[in-house]
Amino acid sequence: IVGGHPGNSPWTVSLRNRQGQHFCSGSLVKEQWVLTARQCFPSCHAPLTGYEVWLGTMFQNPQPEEPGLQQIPVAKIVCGPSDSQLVLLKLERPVTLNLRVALICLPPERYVVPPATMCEITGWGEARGLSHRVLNVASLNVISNQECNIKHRGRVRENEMCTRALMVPVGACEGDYGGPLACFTHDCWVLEGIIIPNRVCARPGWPAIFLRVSVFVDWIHKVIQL
Amino acid sequence: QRSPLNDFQVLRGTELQHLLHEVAGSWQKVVGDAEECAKHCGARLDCRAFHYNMSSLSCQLLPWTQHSPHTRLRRSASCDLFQKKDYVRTCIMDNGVRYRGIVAKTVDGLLCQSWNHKFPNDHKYKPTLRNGLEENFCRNPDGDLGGPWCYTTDPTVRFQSCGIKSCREAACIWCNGEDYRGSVDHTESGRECQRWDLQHPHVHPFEPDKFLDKDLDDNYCRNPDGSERPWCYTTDPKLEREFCNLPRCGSEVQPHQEATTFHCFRGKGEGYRGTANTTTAGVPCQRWEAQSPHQHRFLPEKYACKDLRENFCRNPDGSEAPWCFTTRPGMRVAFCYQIPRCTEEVGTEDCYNGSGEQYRGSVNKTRKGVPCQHWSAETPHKPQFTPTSAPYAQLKENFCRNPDGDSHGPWCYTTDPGTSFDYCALRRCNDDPPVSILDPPDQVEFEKCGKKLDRPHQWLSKLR
Repeated sequence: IVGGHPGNSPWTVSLRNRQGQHFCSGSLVKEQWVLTARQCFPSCHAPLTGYEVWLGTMFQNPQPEEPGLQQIPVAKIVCGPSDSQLVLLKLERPVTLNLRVALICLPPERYVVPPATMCEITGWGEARGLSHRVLNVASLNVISNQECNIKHRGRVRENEMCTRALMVPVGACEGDYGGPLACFTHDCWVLEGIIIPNRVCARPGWPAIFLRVSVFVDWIHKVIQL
Repeated sequence: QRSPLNDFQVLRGTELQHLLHEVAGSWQKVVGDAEECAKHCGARLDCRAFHYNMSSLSCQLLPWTQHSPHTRLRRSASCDLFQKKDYVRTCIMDNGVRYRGIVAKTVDGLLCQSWNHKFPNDHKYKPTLRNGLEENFCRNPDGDLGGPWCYTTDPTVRFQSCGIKSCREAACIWCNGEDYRGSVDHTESGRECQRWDLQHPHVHPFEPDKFLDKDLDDNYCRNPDGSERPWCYTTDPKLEREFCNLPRCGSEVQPHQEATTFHCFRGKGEGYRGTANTTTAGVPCQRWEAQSPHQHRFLPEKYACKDLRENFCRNPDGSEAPWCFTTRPGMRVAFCYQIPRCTEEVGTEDCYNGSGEQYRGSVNKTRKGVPCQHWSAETPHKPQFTPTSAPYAQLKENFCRNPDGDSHGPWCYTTDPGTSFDYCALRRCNDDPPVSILDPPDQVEFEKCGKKLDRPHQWLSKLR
């Protein structure tokens, strides 16, 4: 995250490859399910032996004995609808919810976040100058697709959403993909967007684009239920 | 600091059964681990293998191996089978004096004479447990440089070499040797390799059960991390890891190379050969032959098969996707996720309107081409929607349908046990644009979720 500050986000998870390296982020939507970006995974059918999610820490390289750290192997991957750029990861066992690990709410189906809603992005990715050794958080405000499409010349689809461009470099970057755009609604944090690979990151004067989660909430519930 | 297990080859979850002998030696109570068992078995000439029971921490010594007559291997939930390498390896180390395999023909195909026979060739050897002269198997009791040999049953040829290959020659490497599955277990300086399933003398991240596709067997040379050639951790505490000296298989073109792609990437993108040369977020990539701003070991000439040309995104080490070193000093590497993934989906054969609730066609495979499960079947997935529970949806045979009004279109339960349901090889009809969702937002109801403390700095000091 560029232009953010160290912060807390108990539903943000770090995805780890077989060498234990962080390569993407995800969001804890159920005790045993993490939502993240399709682009982070080689395939919907490749074995995931050795891949893990790490939760309950703010450090990119936590010490193994760090209190609260939970390291849970990924058991299964389920790819979302073709246009979703999403995957759901089923964990080998449920996480333990506590002060450091919490679920994030899912929005109602097809819910459209009102413009100006206050949101935040989090991640351990590229921080440009700030330390990416800790979880960084940046605040952003939602704008309508209509306003966003002015700058992006109509390329923003309805299953995507945008946040206001700032004149200073603030935004998600390499290593943050799959992480949450969480918005504060009715005194709860709701997972409204997913950080997806963009051609630019933290570019001043340029609205950021996220995957709109509410379009795929029915798929998420169906996978978890089935 | 070699482990006694270095002399053994393991078969995980396997039991060796002897068809004629009900039970072999008794189970010995061992407090320690498989290494303790290996110490016991290694010291006994009549022990060729042992079972190690992971739950009772005990072992059973065996006087036979899977190559002995009347034996067979069987899956086991609690046992691992360790067999002495000398008895099961099909190649020889050094001059083969320790070879205990079952080859019994000479290089010209002559059948070997049994060692305890004096006819047609009389000789001075007397079979013992120590010299391992067994039946008519090739052996090297006199340390002959030509390797294992035998007396032959052809009166005109007294003895002849058996031509058993050295382990080094038995398998060669293509490109960087990621596919090498040979049995060389020493490094180029002659140090013995450490077993991959041990963390001593060197602690390491390459646990065999995390890298199943790399076959990190026993202490054989392997290349699990995209190094320039196979290597291993060594039993020398002063040298952590070292390359192995293995023969190349001639031309650099690997016979079963992954299909190359140029405009998209498949799987991990190891076959990508396009010209994308920036990171996802547009940072220019560093040229592979350059060592600035980032020094690295991926030299183009050492990775001839990986096509490390200019500053193109590539995946020479099996990472999750094509990547590159970046020209930004503060950012060493980054993925090139802007390269689209090649679709894994099969072509669509039909279309549906709306969300497909009224679709009544006969397409019966998923978007990945997996055949659908019949709606009336109970396996491999127990259906929630059946022809009786959802008569309105006309769930016929295994045709794609949408009994729950899924907004993403018709779907079916699949015949793949690992995928309970998936969307079908169907597309939305062109003349039916989806209803826009950008209406005024509805009311929001939430259950128990979405709460957090927001005092980061106090939080930080608490953790550290």
